[in-house]
Amino acid sequence: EAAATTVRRLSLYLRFLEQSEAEGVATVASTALAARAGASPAQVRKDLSFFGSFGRRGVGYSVPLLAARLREILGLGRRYRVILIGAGRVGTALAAYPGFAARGFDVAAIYDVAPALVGTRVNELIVRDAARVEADLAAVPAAIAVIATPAAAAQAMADRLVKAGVRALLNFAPVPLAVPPGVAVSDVNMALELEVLSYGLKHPAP
Amino acid sequence: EAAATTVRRLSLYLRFLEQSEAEGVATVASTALAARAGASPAQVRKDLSFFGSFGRRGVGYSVPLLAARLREILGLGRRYRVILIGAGRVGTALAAYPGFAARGFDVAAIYDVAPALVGTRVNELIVRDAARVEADLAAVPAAIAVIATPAAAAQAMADRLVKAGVRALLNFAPVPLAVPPGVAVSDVNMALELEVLSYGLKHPAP
Ligand SMILES: NC(=O)c1ccc[n+]([C@@H]2O[C@H](COP(=O)([O-])OP(=O)(O)OC[C@H]3O[C@@H](n4cnc5c(N)ncnc54)[C@H](O)[C@@H]3O)[C@@H](O)[C@H]2O)c1
Ligand SMILES: NC(=O)c1ccc[n+]([C@@H]2O[C@H](COP(=O)([O-])OP(=O)(O)OC[C@H]3O[C@@H](n4cnc5c(N)ncnc54)[C@H](O)[C@@H]3O)[C@@H](O)[C@H]2O)c1
Repeated sequence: EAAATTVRRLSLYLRFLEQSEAEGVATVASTALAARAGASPAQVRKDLSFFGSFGRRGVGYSVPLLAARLREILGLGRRYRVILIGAGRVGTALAAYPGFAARGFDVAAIYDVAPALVGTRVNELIVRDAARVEADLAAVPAAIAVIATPAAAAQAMADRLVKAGVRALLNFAPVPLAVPPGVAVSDVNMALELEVLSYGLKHPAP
Repeated sequence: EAAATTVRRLSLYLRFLEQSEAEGVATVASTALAARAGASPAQVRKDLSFFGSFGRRGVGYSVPLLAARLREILGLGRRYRVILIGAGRVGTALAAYPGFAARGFDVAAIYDVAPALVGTRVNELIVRDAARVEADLAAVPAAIAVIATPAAAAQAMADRLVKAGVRALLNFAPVPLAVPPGVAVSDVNMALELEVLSYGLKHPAP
């Protein structure tokens, strides 16, 4: 099972390949993919060989072939309905972010419990009462839910979502979520990103 | 030079060690560290050997020793002043996030260009006019800046910040930033996090 860090690298390789495709480049070397993803060429070859053989030594990887294969491996051959739980700062920033739709993730609904927020407009969406989550999911399922609530509400909401059929959660709340096997959870933590920078400050790249 | 993906794993190992320390656990095995960071035990041993030898086979790693060493490697032995550029949804969500101060990152100021926002209160801070960034940094330097502006304003602001002495940027804007060597940049992209989930949906963990 590829770990989240491997999958993030695959996403970065795919970005680079899509850019190369747009520039009409036919093949890329593992060194170019490595530079893009902050990995070593050996790591690139290891990542890609996990999923089958793609490149030939000395020639590199075929851009269209590898891009199509990575899209398939990452499950990007389809679009996903995404629902946002919490219409506060994080929730509304995500609802407005064009980067999701561009990658096949359609934000379909945004929910909140605050009476002052329910019924207000966030971009193309109207904030719905969180009490309706289950009924809405029974009518039209969603594969992914983003939890952007305060920490205290996160686990209870995760339980409701999993029970209603959601199988993947992007969690912003600063609490680890307990979910049954078969449910994917990705925790977002900006403090971790800052630690990447504090490392960079201590060891400046040449 | 350790890549960003390695450094993120080190941060996750440190989280786990700190939790173990709080629970009074004296040693941990590489398998426990691996499970926490979504890596393999061999990857853990490789990551840690890069920085010197810590554990003994069969005995595991000393929790206090390894935690102290990782804090030093990650540059967490000190506190960092962080400034936020952009007091919109992302900027204000970050200003309010307790996770930063807990890890040694003190949000010292938040800037915007919109007259309606300058002078308003965001948590403990008052939004300052972005025109004052250089003068403020000349008076009190900051190591890290977070760019939470629209894409169009991001590069120009990055140039100003680097010129004023900032050496690390956390970039939310959906544009790659061009910076001179020696400046660390970490791009945040939530679409990448969703791709980790779409992979998880296609390959559910057992
Ligand atoms: N991981 C990170 O890097 C990071 C950064 C900033 C904020 N956060 C976290 O993200 C979360 C959201 O932050 P924010 O700044 O948007 O907070 P916010 O207070 O602006 O928004 C939270 C919203 O959730 C709503 N809510 C509360 N309970 C709910 C429920 N049961 N169902 C639906 N909605 C509910 C509230 O009414 C509010 O509108 C917090 O947990 C915060 O700690 C994380
Ligand atoms: N990477 C991700 O996953 C992700 C998710 C959501 C949003 N975003 C991006 O983050 C950025 C901020 O998003 P948001 O929702 O907070 O937008 P927003 O419009 O709510 O806030 C942007 C703020 O920047 C201010 N601003 C504009 N030019 C400036 C300048 N030169 N100096 C200082 N401030 C300036 C604006 O006045 C505004 O208040 C956008 O680029 C958006 O695309 C990224």
